[in-house]
Amino acid sequence: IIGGSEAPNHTIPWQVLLSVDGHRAGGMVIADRWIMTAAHVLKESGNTVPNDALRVYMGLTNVNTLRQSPVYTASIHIHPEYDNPNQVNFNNDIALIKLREPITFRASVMPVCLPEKGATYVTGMMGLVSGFGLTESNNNRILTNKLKYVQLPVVEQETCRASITSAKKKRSSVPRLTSNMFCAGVPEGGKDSCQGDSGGPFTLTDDGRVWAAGIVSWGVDCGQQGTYGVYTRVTHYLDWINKTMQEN
Amino acid sequence: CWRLPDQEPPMHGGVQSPQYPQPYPPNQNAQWDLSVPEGYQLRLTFTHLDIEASEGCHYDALTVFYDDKILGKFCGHENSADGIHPGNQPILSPGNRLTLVFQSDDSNPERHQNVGFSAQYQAIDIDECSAPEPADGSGPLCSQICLNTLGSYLCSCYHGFELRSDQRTCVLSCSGGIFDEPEGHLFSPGYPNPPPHAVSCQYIISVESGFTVSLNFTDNFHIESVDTEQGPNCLYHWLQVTVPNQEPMKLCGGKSPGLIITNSNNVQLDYHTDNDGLSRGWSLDYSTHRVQCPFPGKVGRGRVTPVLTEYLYRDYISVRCDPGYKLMTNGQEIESFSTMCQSNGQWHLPLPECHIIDCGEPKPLLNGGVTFLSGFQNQYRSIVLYHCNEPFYSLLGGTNVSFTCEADRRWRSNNDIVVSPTCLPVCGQPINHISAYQR
Repeated sequence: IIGGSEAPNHTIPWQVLLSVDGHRAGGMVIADRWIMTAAHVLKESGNTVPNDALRVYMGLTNVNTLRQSPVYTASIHIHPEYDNPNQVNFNNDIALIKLREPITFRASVMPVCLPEKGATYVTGMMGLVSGFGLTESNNNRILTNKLKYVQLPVVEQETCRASITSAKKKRSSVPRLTSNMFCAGVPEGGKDSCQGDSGGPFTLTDDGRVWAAGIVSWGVDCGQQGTYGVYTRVTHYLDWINKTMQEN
Repeated sequence: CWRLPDQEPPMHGGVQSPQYPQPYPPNQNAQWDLSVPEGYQLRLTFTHLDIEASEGCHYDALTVFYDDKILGKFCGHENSADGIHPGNQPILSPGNRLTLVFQSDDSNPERHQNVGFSAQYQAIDIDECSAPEPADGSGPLCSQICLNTLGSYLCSCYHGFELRSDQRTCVLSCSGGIFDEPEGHLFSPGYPNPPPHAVSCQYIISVESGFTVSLNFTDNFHIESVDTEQGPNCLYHWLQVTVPNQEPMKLCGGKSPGLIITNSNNVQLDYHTDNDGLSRGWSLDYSTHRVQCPFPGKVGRGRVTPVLTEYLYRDYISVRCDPGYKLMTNGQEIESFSTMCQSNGQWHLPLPECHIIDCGEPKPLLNGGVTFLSGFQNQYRSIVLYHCNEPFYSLLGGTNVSFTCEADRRWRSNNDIVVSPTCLPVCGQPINHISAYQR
C-alpha cells in the first residue's frame, strides 16, 4: 500500500495474507470456508499453484504474528476464463480458495459482504484498499509487516483507459483494460496499492456495511502520477462465485 | 300299476228306497252299507219314510243294523196309526257304520201307493275323552290329559312328566339335563300339582364362564318341613341348592326363598321327597348376569374410557394420556393400552401410568447457544431460547428464537418449525472502525 496507514486491529477483519511459494499476496474472507483473491496470485505461467505451496493467514494485522496460525486450504478455484500466460491479460482475474475447516468468526476475522446484484461503482466514491504489499515506490521497494490501508476514489473508466494508453506509448506489453476491471487511485499519485497487495480487497461502504467491490489486480507502476490501480470488478462475478461455492 | 290308497269314506251322504219318490216296487230286498271315517259316529236322519204299515213291520220294512245289532225296524208313515215310524229322531250309530236293509213283499195296497224312504247321514265326531273308563281295568284312555280332536284324540302330560311310548300314560320326568341357556324356567315334577312320592330330581344350571346365575322362586312354594325346636327342618323333603365353593343350601317350608343370587355360573338343584308327606313343589325362573369387575380407578394425567356405571365381563376399557404424557407400564413405554374384564371378575391387565414426555436435549447451535427459559429437564412445555454469537452471527428472522417441547416430543418454535435455527455470519461490519480526525 503506497501512501497508506497502518490498519488498527479489527478494522479490516476480512483481510487475508497469502503466501504463495514465498511470494506475498492478499485475499479476503467472504464466507466461513471461502477466501476470494486474484487469479494471477494462484496461477503463474499457466499453472495453478499446488495446495501445499499456499499458506493462508488471517486474524491479525502483524505478519510476524499471523504466520504462526496458518489456515489450511482444501481446493483452489480459478475463474475458468482467466488466461494470462504472459502476464498481460488480467481479464477475469478472480479466484476462490476453499478452506479445509470452517472459520469461526470473531472480532479479528469477519467476512466482507459480496456486492448486491446490480451494485454500481460511482466515480469518485472513496474505497479502501488494504494489504501487506510494498509501501514505497518502485525505486525504493519496502515491504511492510503491518497491514496497511489507503482510501482511494473510483476512477472514471475512460480516464483510466487514457492513462493506460499513455503508458503503452512508453512501454511494451501493457495489459488491456476490460469491462471486468475498474480503476481507483488519485491522478497526482502517492496513494495506491502495489506488489504484494494483489488479491486483496478494495471495499466500498453502503449504510455502514462494507462490501467487496474489487480485487487488487494490476497497474502500471505504483503510486505514480497519472497512473491508477486496476481492480477486478466483483459485481460481474456474483453468479460464478455463488455457483462455485454451491457446487463445492 | 300301483295300489291306490284306501279311499276315505265320505263325511256325509244320502240314501233312498228304489224308485223314490215313485212308489217302490214289490219283492224288493235292498241293502246299503253306510260308513264315515274312523273316529266318527254315523248319524242317520230320515227326511221321509212311507212304507206299507203292518204289525211289527212284518211285510214291508226298513231295518237299521250296527253289525248284527238291530237299531230299528221301521214302516208306516208319520200319520199312520200302526207301523213303527222313526219320527224326527235321528239314529246314532255306536260306530262309524250302519247297514240299511229294505224289503217289500209281493203285494202292495191299491189305494195308497207307498213311496219308500229318503234319509241323510253325516259323520259326528266322537269325544273319546268323555267316554267312560273301560270296564276291563285297562285304565283311562289317557293317564293325565286327554285332548279330543276331530276324528281322534291325543294324550298329554302335566309339567314334569313325559308321555310314554304307548302315547297314553305319563312318566315322571325330572332329569332335565343341563340348563345352559342364559335364562330359563324350572319347576318340580307336576308343579303346581303334588308330584308322586319319593322324588329324586336333579337340575343343573351351567352357563358360560363369566356369567352368574340368579334364581327367582315364584311365590307358590311348598316343600314339607318338620317343625323342630330349632325351627323348621328340611328333614324328609328338601330342595338343595349347591354352588361350587359355597355351603349347600337346603330349602323347605311354605315361604318362597324369592331371589337367590349365586355369584356362580354353575348351580345344582337336588329335589328330594320321601314316601310320606306332601309337597306341592316349587318353580323358579333363572337368569344370568355378566360378572362384574371392580371400577378401574383413575389414571393421573390420563383418561379411562368408556366411563360406565359398572364394568362387566367382556367390557373393554382403554387409557389415553393427556397431551404431553406417555403411557408407561412396568417401566416400559407402550403405544396404547386396553384391558378387558375377565370371566373371573378381574381386569386382565393392571392400569398403566402416564408419565410426562421429554424432548431430549435441544440441538446445539453452531456459533450460537441455547438457554433454558422455563421447564424442567427438557420435559413437556419446557422452553429454550436459541441465540447466536453476536455481533459476528445473527439468527435469520430475529435475534432470539424460542422453542417449546411439544406433545410430539419435538422442539418447535412458535411458528411450528421443527428445524433448529442457523446462525448466519454477519459480513462487512467490523467492530473497530478506521477513524481519521485530521482534515
